[in-house]
Amino acid sequence: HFPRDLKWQNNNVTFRILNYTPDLTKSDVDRAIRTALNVWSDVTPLTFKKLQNGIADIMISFGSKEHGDYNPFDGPDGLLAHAYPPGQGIGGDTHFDEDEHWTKDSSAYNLFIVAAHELGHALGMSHSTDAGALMYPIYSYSTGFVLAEDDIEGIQALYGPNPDQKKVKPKPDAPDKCDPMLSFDATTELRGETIIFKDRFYWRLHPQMPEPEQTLIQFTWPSLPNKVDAAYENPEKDMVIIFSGIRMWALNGYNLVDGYPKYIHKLGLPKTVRKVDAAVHIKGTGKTLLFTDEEYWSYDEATGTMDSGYPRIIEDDFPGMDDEVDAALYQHGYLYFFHGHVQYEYSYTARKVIRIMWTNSILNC
Amino acid sequence: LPLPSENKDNWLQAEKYLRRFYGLPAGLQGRQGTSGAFKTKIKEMQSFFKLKVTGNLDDNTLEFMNLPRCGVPDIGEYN
Repeated sequence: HFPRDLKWQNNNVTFRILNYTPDLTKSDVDRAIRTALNVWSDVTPLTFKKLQNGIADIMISFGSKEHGDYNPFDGPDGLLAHAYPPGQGIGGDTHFDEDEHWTKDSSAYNLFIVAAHELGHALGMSHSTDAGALMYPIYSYSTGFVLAEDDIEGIQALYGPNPDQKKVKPKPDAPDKCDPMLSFDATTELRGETIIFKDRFYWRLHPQMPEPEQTLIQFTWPSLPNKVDAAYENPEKDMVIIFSGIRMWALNGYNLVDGYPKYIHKLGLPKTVRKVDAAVHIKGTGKTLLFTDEEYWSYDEATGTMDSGYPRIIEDDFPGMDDEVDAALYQHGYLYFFHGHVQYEYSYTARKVIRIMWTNSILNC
Repeated sequence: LPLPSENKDNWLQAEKYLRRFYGLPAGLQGRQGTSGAFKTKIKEMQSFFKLKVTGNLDDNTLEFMNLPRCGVPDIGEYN
């Protein structure tokens, strides 16, 4: 919130659109603004009435560089828009940088998403530190319900809930890396860094940067799903394979490799397998292990075929690992199995699990 | 020593960013090295974005400063 929890004292707020961007039709802009206002009215008692003239609480306009409030925009990119907290005069007013290209899809800056964020300010919300919240200051395109729990908690602290609130499904907040019960969805190497997937986010661990960096998956790889089951890196091909459900994607850095997604059964997995729990490439052997429930498979990268004699029981070949596997990593000659909030360190030389740690100890917790 | 020009651009951009979003006082910064206020504001920004808090203008911090964003300041003192 802003200092002194600035808010509108009356739940019936008025707004007016003073001018329009040429990037979209007038009805597209009207719809984007109305839908953005509905985001907040759906979860609060607030109502929004559109004025065609006169002074409204929230005056909405498009302008470039210095546009009348001594708070200039900066040309394309950089600053996209700004808004003022509730109050008289300029209070509540919302300005969009006309030097941006405004769209109603993901091809450039989506007006609805930016408007929903700015109107959050116009209602009394300041910026959130949660990378998955609508009120996070940096633009990212996302589909589905735009509010996260953090946003709803904030706005309802100011105005209360909507008495006849429809059932909404807010995005869960970003996972806390030091939550002792934290489990992982998937892990992989990526050009010397370690990537850990959890919910809609991933942490990026760089050898020289002990502080992991949390980012939205969609921010880096927009064509990936929001949930990853397994992942591994094939260093010889400089490719990371991502599994989600019965599909898999191949990434070359930031780029999606042509021809993907493909079905996981192309690897030779039977149709009965609907999900890969974990995957790990064992450097120097050319083999990739794929874990499903209590069993695992061995895929030969060079021949592109599944090795015969699989699946095998995980516990038979990896004594000490008697749990299903959420994620797996191969580092410095050790195989790390992650299950729930526990990780198991398996030594090939000792042929057994030799250490058990907290899953998130890899995140310096 | 004079900063190499590329560094100077980054520096100026960082100053402008911190002034606009983290209330860095105007006009206090020298061009050489990291003054106390500058370092403090960089730490505030790094803490906000959950980056490694170093107080230094490292690549990661600069990367975030270049991302498209909202023009409202991140820190509560809203003038």
